[in-house]
Amino acid sequence: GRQDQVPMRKRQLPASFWEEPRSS
Amino acid sequence: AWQGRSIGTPKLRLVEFMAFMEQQGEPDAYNKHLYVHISQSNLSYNDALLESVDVRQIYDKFPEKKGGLKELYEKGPPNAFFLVKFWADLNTSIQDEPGVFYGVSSQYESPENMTITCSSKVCSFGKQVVEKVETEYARFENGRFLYRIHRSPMCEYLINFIHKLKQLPEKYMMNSVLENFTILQVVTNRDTQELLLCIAYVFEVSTSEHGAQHHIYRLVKD
Repeated sequence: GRQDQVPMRKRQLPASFWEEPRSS
Repeated sequence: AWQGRSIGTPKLRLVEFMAFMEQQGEPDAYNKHLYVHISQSNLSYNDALLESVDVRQIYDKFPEKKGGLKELYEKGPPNAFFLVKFWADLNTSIQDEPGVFYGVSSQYESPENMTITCSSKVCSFGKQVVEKVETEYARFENGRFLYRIHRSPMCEYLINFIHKLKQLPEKYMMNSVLENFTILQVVTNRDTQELLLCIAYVFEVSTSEHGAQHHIYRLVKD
């Protein structure tokens, strides 16, 4: 596989992208 | 209320999506484990509007050549593009034994009578490894047309992937593997080839005790 991808953590994504909701 | 708050356009709306495993012969909820689940049947104006993500931030997570996410987005319509971040629930108590069924069910609704084609591409490091294409016909019910893909068998690749993922001892290791695992679903009108919905899925493992979780985003290009 490719190893040259920028990690998701280093991309411009909303803060909520890393916050698991407490319930659906 | 669902407009701007859920996956859908005025032409086609996702009502429900789930990937599950189930002990065959006992199809009650107790013996069904949901890995991921979206239910959009009870939305209200109290629900928050969707946040947006720049589609260019995830181009390389999905096929980039002909028919890839970039080409699809440029063709549009842009309001049909969504990103789902899933926190998958791998915490199943169901034993993986012969007779266990792995499936995917989804349901869409539309004011229009169409024949839809649903393509699901599983990608590893942005490259397609397997694709399933399904065709669904409309069923008129309660004043709208329903499209139901019911208990579609999960492919061997995904079942094996889940097995291997579950064998990893730590959640951060699972998330590290999932960083390079994505799924792209494209729903088109079979007869006009019009794109109706494009949903990009990315994953982490849930740490919740309340099962699978998700966030939905609109994909935009500012």
